[in-house]
Amino acid sequence: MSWTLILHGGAGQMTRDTVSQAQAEGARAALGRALDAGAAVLAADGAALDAVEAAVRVLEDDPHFNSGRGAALTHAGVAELDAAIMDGRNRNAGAVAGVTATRNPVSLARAVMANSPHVLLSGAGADAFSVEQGCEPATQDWLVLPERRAQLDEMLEGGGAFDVDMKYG
Amino acid sequence: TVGAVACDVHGHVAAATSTGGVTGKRWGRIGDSPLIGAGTYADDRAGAVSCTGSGEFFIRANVAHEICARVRLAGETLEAAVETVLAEVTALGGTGGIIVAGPKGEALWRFSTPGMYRARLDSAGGREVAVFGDE
Repeated sequence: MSWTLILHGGAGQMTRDTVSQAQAEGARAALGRALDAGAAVLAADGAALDAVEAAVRVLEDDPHFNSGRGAALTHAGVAELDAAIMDGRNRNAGAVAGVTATRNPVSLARAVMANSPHVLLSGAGADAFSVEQGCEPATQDWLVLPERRAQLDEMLEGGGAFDVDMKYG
Repeated sequence: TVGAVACDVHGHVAAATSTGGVTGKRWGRIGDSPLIGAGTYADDRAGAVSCTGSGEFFIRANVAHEICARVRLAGETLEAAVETVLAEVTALGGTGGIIVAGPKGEALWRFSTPGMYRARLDSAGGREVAVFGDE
C-alpha cells in the first residue's frame, strides 16, 4: 500500500509581482521541510494523523506563513491562533480558536481531541487547557514578527476597514 | 493559513489546518480553519480536506464536509466534488484553495486565487513544491 501527503501554506493574491524571490524561496524550503517531516512518519508505516501534525508543526514554526510564528495580527496587534485536526478512521476531531500562548496550535488541537471530551475549545479556556496539557508555550514576542506588525500598521493607517480579501500570506 | 492532508499505508486519512486568521480581525472573528466541516474534515469513507481562503465563504458553503458528503452520498470522484464545491464558494463571492487526500491514494489541490503555497509527496517518489498559479 502506498501513502500520500499534501500541504498548503495559504492561497491568495500571490504573483511574481507581489511575492519577493526571497519570500518564495523561503516558503518553498519550508514546504520541503514539512514534506520531509510528514514523510518520515508515513514511510515508517505511521499514521496519517501523526504525519499531518508533524508537517503542520513545521509550517507553524516557519515565519513565512500565516500561522504560529508569523501569524497575521488582530486589530489589537495580538497573534490569536486557530487550528484543527481530524482522524478519518473514527472522525475524532480536535480544534482550538483564539489561542495566544501556545507554540504549536495544531498539537493543542490534538490534545483537545485526545484528552478532553470536547471538539472545540476557545480563548482563555483553551490557553488554560494548553498549560494543563503541558503544550509548549510561546510568548507573543515569539509569535509576532515585525513584518506582521508593519502590515497591521499599514492597514490601520488606511482606515483599518475589515476586508475579507485583505490577506497577507 | 497552513494545512496538511495525508493517506497512510493502511488507507486511513487525516487532515490538519492552522492559521492566524486575517490581518486586523476584530470582535473575536473566527474563520473556517478550526471549524470541523468547514476548513478541516477527514473521513476514511471519502477523504481528508484542508482549506485556505476567505473563511466566511468556506464556512457558509461548509466546504470540507460538503466535499466528503458528495463523494460518500452521490458517488462523485474527489476531483469532481472539489471542483463543484470550490465553484460554489466562487459563486458566493469567496476565493481560496483546497487540498485533498483520498483513501485510494488520490491527491489533489485546486485554488481560485492567483497562487497558493502547495506541496505534495508520495511513496512512489513524486515530489512537487509550488507557489504561483502557472507552476
